[in-house]
Amino acid sequence: DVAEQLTPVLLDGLREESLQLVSKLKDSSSSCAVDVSTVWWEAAGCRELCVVTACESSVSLWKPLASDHWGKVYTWQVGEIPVIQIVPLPDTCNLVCIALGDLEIGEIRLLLYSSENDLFKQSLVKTGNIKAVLGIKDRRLVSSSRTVQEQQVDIVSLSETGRCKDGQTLMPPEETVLAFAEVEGVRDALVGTTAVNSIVIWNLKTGQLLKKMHVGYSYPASICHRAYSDSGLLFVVLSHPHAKESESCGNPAFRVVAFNPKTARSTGVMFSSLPPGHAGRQYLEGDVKDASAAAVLTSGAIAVWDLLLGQCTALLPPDPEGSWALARWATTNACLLAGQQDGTVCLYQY
Amino acid sequence: CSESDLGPISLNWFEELSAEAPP
Repeated sequence: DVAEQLTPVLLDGLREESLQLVSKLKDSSSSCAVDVSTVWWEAAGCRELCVVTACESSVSLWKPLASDHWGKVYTWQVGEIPVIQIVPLPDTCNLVCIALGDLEIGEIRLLLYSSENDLFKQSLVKTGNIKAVLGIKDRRLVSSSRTVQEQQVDIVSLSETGRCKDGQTLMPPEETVLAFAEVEGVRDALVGTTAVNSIVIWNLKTGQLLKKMHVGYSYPASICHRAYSDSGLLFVVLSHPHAKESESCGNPAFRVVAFNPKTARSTGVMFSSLPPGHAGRQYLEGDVKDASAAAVLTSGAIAVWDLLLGQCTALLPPDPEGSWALARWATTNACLLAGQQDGTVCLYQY
Repeated sequence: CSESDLGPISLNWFEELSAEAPP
């Protein structure tokens, strides 16, 4: 019965129409799109949801203009260390956080506008051998970093103007933490996934490591994207970039797993598998917002799933001008930011 | 999910684990 319940159901005739192209922005000076995100930006008393695009050597801020067009507001040049990712900071305005490095993150910086001296600036937040970073509520950044001997899990609080206010340390697990997610429904809880496939839970207020729970050997390199607590259970949305195909659950890209934090026992709630014809290696990278997941598949297409239904609900085939390279959800609305390697970003209403 | 699969469930799991865990 369980196997039957967990068998993924795919909609017949995946529809591209459920994604409607709203607008397109093209950075003519960029040729190496690395990441895309959205940020609230206020200028001259007008607060707007802007788009941030990153290539290896610069990060650009785009504001909406009339008729679904976008205008570049500013470009920060970041120097010799390449940008690896944009780190969204929830509930902030006029702050963009980026991670820079070569193979791993070596530096975290803030990009901002200073009204004091009417300048766009950048400031250093942290350096080190950083494995994972996440922006969490109340303008905080949590990160895991390693020295030869030990791992550190730190929180940095930022002021409204982007200054680092104070720091806090969380008790590190033995294994390297590769991803974090805040727990919706429990104010001070944070979870992380580790290099040996465990889920760890912290108390953000006290820094305590509360529990370590195993995800299962069938899903190596699981990454947590989202977590929420309901009815005494901890539900975690995991992605499985390297999961193997199995008869019972197909080729799962994302899973919702229910953990009982008291006993560390778990059960799979829903599998979201690759659409038909996309077997084998799965996806390059993806993003989760609420119950929606999006990922770039190795075929160059973008797939969108409803995680609660376990269904792939939309498929964007590779664009004739080039394969998709990035898939991100905007912070508001049901808007998908789909990026191509040449720096073109398409905004789709979902 | 039933209690038999996952063991006894507590709505206050976060507070209880925080009280049990080393400071």
